[in-house]
Amino acid sequence: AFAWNNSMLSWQRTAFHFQPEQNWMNDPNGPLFYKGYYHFFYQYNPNAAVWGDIVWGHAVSKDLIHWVHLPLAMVADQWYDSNGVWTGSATILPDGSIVMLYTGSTDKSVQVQNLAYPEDPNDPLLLKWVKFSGNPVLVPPPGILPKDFRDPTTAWKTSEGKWRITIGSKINRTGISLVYDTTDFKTYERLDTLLHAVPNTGMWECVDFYPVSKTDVNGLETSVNGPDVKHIVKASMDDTRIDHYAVGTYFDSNGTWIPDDPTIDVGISTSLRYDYGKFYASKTFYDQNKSRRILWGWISESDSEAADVQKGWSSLQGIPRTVVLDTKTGKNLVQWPVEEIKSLRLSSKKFDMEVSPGSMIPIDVGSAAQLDIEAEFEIKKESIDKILGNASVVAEAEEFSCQNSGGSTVRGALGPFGFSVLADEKLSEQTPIYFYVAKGKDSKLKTFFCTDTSRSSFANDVIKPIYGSVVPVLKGEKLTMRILVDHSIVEGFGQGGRTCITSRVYPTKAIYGAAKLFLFNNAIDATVTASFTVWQMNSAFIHPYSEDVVRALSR
Amino acid sequence: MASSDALLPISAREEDPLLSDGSRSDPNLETHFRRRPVKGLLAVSFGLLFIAFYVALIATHDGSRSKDAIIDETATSTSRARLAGVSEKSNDQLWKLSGDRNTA
Repeated sequence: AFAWNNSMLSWQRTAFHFQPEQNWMNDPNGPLFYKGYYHFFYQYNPNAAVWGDIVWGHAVSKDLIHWVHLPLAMVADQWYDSNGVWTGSATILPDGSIVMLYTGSTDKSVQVQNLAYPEDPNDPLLLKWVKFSGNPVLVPPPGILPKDFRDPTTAWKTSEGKWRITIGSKINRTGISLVYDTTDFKTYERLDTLLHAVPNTGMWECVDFYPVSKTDVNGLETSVNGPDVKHIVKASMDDTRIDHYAVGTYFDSNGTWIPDDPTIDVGISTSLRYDYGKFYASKTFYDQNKSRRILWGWISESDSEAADVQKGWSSLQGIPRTVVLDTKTGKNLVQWPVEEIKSLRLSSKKFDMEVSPGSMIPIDVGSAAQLDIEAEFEIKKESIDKILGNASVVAEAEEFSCQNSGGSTVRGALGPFGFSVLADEKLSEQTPIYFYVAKGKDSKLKTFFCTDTSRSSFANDVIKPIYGSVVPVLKGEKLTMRILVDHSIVEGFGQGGRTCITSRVYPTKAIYGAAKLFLFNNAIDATVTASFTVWQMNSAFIHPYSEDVVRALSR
Repeated sequence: MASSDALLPISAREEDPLLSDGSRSDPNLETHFRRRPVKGLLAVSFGLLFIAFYVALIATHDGSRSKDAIIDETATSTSRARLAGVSEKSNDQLWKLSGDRNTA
């Protein structure tokens, strides 16, 4: 293992991403907005920086950024969740009351579904939760294995006035999503049909199901349906630890859903992903406060368990993102950090520069460990024309992939170009985030958005992949990217959030004041113009629980 | 890995302080002499005990075992999360299975 020292490990803690004060965290649970507060619950191990002894951690904020930790919301104190209080979802009923459905791992490690609700609905902090005396309300149905039945969704209304939920599972190697109707969240009727099933995808965890508008940029409440609505099915693939989604149509009459494009159905390797980096067990909720749908994602570590134990914590949550259907393409979602993140922006610097082929330009922004970067790139037209008109330039778009084409050091005609973050002066450690434009056999250009972590750290007990994917670029659009740098996490948003990449990096030299920002153009022929703004980011000062902090929050 | 002889002199050193604590001028020389055979016996049995302990230590936790052996053994072991019935939560399994630090 690498000889981590406290200075390196201390630097890895983030300034404005949600994380507990110590120990292990994973899935987001039951996120909701209630009586003026955003509530975030999460899978938490109060005893160690590794997975186990899972209970529900809890925090509140007024803006999804400045959090206050609260006492544990639910602990493993019943036979039906004694082996873990696992993931669940909240449903806000028309009268404003809340029901929480969650998976319990029983004393015999069977996965069952349980109902809980706030002890005091008048407490905006929802500090205390009551578990229904009749739990469990759902057990694995015939044909479903005891460990293949978990993570119930938020409920939505059917045309018959019932509530409907879906729960991921599998039959043999086919990933499925079971559907149940209820009127009181205590007794359920299983539908004969499945919401959806995809062969050879394995167990579906943390299924999410929600409507998106084909026309409106606002989010939709979970029960909304209609001709201008598409429905998203998202599932976390137990086998690959990747979140996949697909856009499709929901049929209320029999509780089924079909994808618009079966070739990119949920869970197959080519299907769409919220994020091409580390982003798992994600869950959305409808924020009735601002009419938007918010996406939370668990960002696990890329280092070793030993390093996590040494630093005393493990995992982050991504910055909450708004998620809507891309009304320009109609085929994919777009995600964007919630607006409230801008409240952390401090000083900023604007840059406009022409970057010739083979350039690496240091960008003077002071310490570069907490940054928000918004950038536009344009390849000079003559460079493009020259490439497209030059038959000797190999058409490589069909073969190119971020993962397997050598990363940011392999030069092509029209790329790679972008930023290198968390780089030390000598560039001995760096994390490039870049575009690569490739010519296709059809002589059309195809753009890829990538993050190369292969040289992000000298440490040898860290996973350092190259992440990324193709990013849709419509005619006339400039290439845009946004990057949030926050110590050991880097979030990239390509083309307004059509393609997102979250990376975990653990530099050993490019830390504290030695962390720098560079702009680079590794293309062979293309000259690129770059217009960008860099903000220094403040800390979110996420607070441990105390009465006066909560009072301050209330003010 | 600690060398085995690092363990032995401790018991001997424990004996030295006693011997060097001016007990030679002890008026009860006789008791002192009678104690000496007992002490010698103790030292020998301590030493034997340590050797036995150390042999046991080597037998059960040989630190020099090749990495592959560790990897082989644990590569097939299932992590806590998988045993409990949820998706893998640790990277360590990845490395042990793939042996390559850079692949996710």
